[in-house]
Amino acid sequence: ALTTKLDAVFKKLAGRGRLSEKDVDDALREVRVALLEADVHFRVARDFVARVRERAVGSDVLGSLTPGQQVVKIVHEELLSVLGEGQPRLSLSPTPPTVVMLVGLQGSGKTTTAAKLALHLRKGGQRPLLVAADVYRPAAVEQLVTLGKQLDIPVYQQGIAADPVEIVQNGIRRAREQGNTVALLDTAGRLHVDDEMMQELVRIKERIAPHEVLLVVDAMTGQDAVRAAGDFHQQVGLTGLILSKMDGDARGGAALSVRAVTGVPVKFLGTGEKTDALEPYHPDRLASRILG
Amino acid sequence: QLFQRGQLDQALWDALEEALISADVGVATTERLLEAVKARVRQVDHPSPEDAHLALKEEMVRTLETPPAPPPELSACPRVVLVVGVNGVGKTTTIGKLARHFRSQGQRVLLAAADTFRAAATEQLQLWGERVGAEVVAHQPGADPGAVAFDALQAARSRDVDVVIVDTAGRLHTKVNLMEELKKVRRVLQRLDPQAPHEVLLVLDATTGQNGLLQARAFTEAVEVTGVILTKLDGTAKGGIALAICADLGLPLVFVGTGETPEDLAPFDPATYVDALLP
Ligand SMILES: Nc1nc2c(ncn2[C@@H]2O[C@H](COP(=O)(O)OP(=O)(O)OP(=O)(O)O)[C@@H](O)[C@H]2O)c(=O)[nH]1
Ligand SMILES: Nc1nc2c(ncn2[C@@H]2O[C@H](COP(=O)(O)OP(=O)(O)OP(=O)(O)O)[C@@H](O)[C@H]2O)c(=O)[nH]1
Ligand SMILES: [Mg+2]
Ligand SMILES: [Mg+2]
Repeated sequence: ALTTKLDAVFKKLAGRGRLSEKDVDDALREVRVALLEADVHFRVARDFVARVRERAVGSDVLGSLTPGQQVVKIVHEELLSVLGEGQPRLSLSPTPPTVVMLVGLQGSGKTTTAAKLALHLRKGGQRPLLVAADVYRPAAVEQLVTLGKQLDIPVYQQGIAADPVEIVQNGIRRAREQGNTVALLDTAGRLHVDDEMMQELVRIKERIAPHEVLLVVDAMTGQDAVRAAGDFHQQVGLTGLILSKMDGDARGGAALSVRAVTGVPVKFLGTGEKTDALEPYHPDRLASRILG
Repeated sequence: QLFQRGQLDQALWDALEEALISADVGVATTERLLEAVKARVRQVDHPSPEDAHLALKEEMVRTLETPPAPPPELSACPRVVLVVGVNGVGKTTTIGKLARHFRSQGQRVLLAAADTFRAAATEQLQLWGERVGAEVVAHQPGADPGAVAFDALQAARSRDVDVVIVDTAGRLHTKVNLMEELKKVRRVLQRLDPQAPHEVLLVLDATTGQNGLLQARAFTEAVEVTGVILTKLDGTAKGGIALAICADLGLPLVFVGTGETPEDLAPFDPATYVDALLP
């Protein structure tokens, strides 16, 4: 663990006293490696370590903390300041239906997460409608319909012949007619560099003005997370992130990078394949996980 | 613009380190590669940045070529290919592409829908089968994946099929019960044919970071992976963890996925891959 590594670096520091610049640089090398091994983006890690250095150089070794623990404490605090607030909510509209759009790269977990969100919202007293706007992936509509049946949550779909913009607009109209309070739009996975597909998201957004645009990010994403999330944010505009597959052993550094670069809040964590596997975001737990 | 510097200074090594780390090559493998390059350029009289650049590319190609891809088991009838990997990496889509690839060589292909868990997994594979001309053996949702694999191999023998490709459910390698289930699928195949599965292909998403190495280790430990397929290289991710996988585990890369249509599969070529990673 990082604390053990830093303790080794600092055990030459005999008693109490100020940390010297050299002590701090040795420790920061370990911090930087830990962050990179946790998939934190190269530049984000560099900027982060620079901020930690600023705080650590000249600081006193506190009370009973070892110098290593002192640096870890500063690192932990800096991580939390980037990772943001826990428990951010979905902003529900005073005039239903609230429209929540799920976007992201292929295979990140959007369809499964849409179902999870629908279940979560229903448990909270909402009446959700799922909208199947992925007309490209084979059996994507069937996947959402099957999930809807399992949960007894309605799914609006028009098969694969229609334009996703039309499907979404019709889905929201259906929600309004049927008294659904939230419409959850499942969109097709797409590359941030696929102009046509990104334009489709922009057209959907302009047509129906969603209250939430949530990027689903796979927890095991590496350095590319910043590029992809940055492009989605710039082109479509995001209101939140959902980190999926957090039940694995990926360190999740992509979350730190995306937070640092886009400032978009993490709203939920996907923690399993079943539809009840959705948890609120705990930044302190993610910080410990990233540090390893 | 990495190599417009006039000399081999620390700035150049830093730039190379950033290029590799940013491609998900990882800290340890990056250090190993750069050490090897430094050792090589030390033997050159007036090494230029171009020398370093070229030496690095050569080191990377050498790393990727070191585990030779085993020749396909062409005498097996049918040849059995088991496809495994974590959730959402592109297994089912890749199987569709592999089936098209074998079909284009005139082979009869049968697909086993052994993902009996995920919603519409069977339907997804069936659509791919229709698209590329491969029959699909499937059971009802919740059925035992081993039973599907068994029936598929039986059917393949009786129908004179050349290749059976077994699709499995995505599973995180940390889930012990799911890894046990996968081992059981493999044992079922072995019971029918001691040589089966002739290939165990791990599908890895190019956007995956350091976790890819843990995935490769765990799946190899469980079901003896014979090769890796790197998908989604049509994005901006470089899949550099493949270098760590080759270096540490000696697993060959066999194919790359470059899109969502049946044709978007190419044999892995180290030189092409390295040129894309380090232009
Ligand atoms: N273990 C685990 N698996 C998950 C989680 N979320 C989704 N999955 C799985 O990840 C895989 C991909 O999920 P999908 O919901 O199909 O992903 P998607 O983003 O809709 O995929 P595309 O529509 O093709 O882009 C499936 O096997 C899901 O069961 C999670 O939190 N944990
Ligand atoms: N751009 C791109 N997308 C891909 C590629 N390979 C697969 N995909 C997409 O990735 C998503 C997931 O593919 P699947 O084949 O369902 O992945 P899987 O591993 O079978 O998923 P699970 O069975 O749920 O674990 C789909 O949207 C595919 O179209 C690729 O090479 N490039
Ligand atoms: Mg989907
Ligand atoms: Mg699949």
